[in-house]
Amino acid sequence: SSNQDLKDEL
Amino acid sequence: MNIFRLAGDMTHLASVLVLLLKIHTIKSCAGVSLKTQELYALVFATRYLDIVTDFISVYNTVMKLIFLGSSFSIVWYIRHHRVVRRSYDKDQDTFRHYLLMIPCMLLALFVHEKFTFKEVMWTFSLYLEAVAILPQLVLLQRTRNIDNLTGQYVFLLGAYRGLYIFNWIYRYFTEPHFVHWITWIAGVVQTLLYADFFYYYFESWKNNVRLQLPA
Repeated sequence: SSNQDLKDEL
Repeated sequence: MNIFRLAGDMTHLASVLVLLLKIHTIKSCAGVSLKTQELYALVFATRYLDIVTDFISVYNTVMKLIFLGSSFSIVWYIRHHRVVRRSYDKDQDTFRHYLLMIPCMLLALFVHEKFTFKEVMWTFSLYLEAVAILPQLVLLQRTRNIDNLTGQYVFLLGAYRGLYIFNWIYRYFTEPHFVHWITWIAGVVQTLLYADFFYYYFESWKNNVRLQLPA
């Protein structure tokens, strides 16, 4: 799982 | 978005508003570490590089602009405002914060998800944010008398990342393959650095006495 799904976080 | 992350973002927003309120209203930055503010401005500058390239939501963009704007304006106030800068205690705020930046940048160059500029800078911002509070905590230990607004600022700033940990736990259980060790470890280290401050902050609140950190 790439960090992409963290990029919606601040 | 889940309640933990929303609460975390609102707590983070409250922390910058408390600090801006203190500096703008009473025109004083007594007890506030410029070094920590400069580190936070760098954290946001390196974390939000995607603000112009990737639109996620209005909320996401607005909050990024608020955090970027507030952190840089706080640095400007303390450095350049003719009244505020007189209350800056540069003889006490002596933490060599570039000694924090260099290891974080080196670590980001070796431990990251992908070796791209944006990803390394984003990872650097995670590591740097974990330790950015250190100059402020050192200054609080030195200045001893912590005014309420500064105490509330540090408390809210520490609490927001603690709420993010609950957000990551929630996402781990609700989203498949949601595993992000780098972010999790940085977030836990960041929150643990506040542990003793939280202890003395709750003690002073419980006993209704002025917050004092042991020397």
